Amino acid sequence: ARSTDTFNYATYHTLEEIYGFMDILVAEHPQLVSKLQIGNSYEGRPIYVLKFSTGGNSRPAIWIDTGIHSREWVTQASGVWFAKKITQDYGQDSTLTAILDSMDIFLEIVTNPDGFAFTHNKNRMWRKTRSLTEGSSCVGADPNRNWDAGFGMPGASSNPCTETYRGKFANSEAEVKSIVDFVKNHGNIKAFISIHSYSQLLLYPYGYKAEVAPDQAELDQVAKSAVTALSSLYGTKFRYGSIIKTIYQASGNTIDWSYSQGIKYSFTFELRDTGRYGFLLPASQIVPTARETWLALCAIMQHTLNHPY
Amino acid sequence: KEDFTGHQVLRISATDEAQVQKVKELEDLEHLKLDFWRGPAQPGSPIDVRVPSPSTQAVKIFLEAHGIGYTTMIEDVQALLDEEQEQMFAFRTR
Repeated sequence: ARSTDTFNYATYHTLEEIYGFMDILVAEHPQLVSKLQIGNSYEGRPIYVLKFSTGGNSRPAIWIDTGIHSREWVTQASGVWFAKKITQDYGQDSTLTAILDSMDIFLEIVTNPDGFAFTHNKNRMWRKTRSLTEGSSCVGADPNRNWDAGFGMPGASSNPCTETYRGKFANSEAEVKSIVDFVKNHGNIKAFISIHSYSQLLLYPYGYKAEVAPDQAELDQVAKSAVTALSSLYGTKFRYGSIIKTIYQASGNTIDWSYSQGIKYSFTFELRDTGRYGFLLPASQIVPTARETWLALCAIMQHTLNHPY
Repeated sequence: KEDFTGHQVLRISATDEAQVQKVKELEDLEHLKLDFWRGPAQPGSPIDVRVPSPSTQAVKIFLEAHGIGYTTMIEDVQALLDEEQEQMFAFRTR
């Protein structure tokens, strides 16, 4: 595409096209958007994060990532749409303008680039990273079981051939370690939102233990208002609650780690499939999915802005 | 490139804990090469599993033998993937 206005948000794109989109967006909005490389994937691909900032230094910030499970294509596609939406709405929409006047937004669109490239070239159903495990012919670890939060507990597998293999040790996956290092170095992230598909859920800690999170009441309230905002557009029904209560025990997961870092507003989305397509959501549903999800993201970001801690 | 012709995605409805456990038994049978898109969790929440064609009959017999309800959510995964590729290719040529 020659500009982000001619970019087609209603189709799925390759890694190269998404990375190309990022460069065009930065070139079009150099005052608002910058591209950071936070590391390299196992196979050596650069891992990029878009930073949306209107100034200041190490401001309180919001982290959003999509595509950590590579086959969940609607999430990376929604991430592209979010990036464009932020540049369109800053200065136009009062909510987003207020957020960006006080906070930064970090958006990692392709959180698992090796896996994503593999879904385009070899196996559309690939979920994990592409790291090799010594002593096993099976490849990859589940990047949503590799975080240092309940790592090794029930709710993940130690078998490298399973889809929920936790990896050799916490942060063994380069794709996870690069986020851990970035978040720790930044030190002022106030909300952490990791976006998956599918099953129409909005989840908060904990996943690795049944204990109720100290901030559970507030997180539940925020989740309720977010899913209400989401369903106001097309009526898409989301359930919400803690990971372990709403689906199952999941150890070493992303937002249990971010919550353990003191990032109170830690949420995981499981976007739509509307009960029919699972991971193979038709491209015609990308924009509607992104639009409804954006309303929920704004509800969470606005709450974060209005409840500094 | 992996071909998913004939692979089906079944949406299983386990109505009680015993049925969820039964489905979990399926999960452990590695030779069936099942890919759980939504794993067995709690009674009442849908369980979606991609079943390679060689395993389809065995899985359906197992579910029916244990009175576990299911529907076929996707008849042929490869057909949907072909559509997805065509749509991407059409955009690119345009």
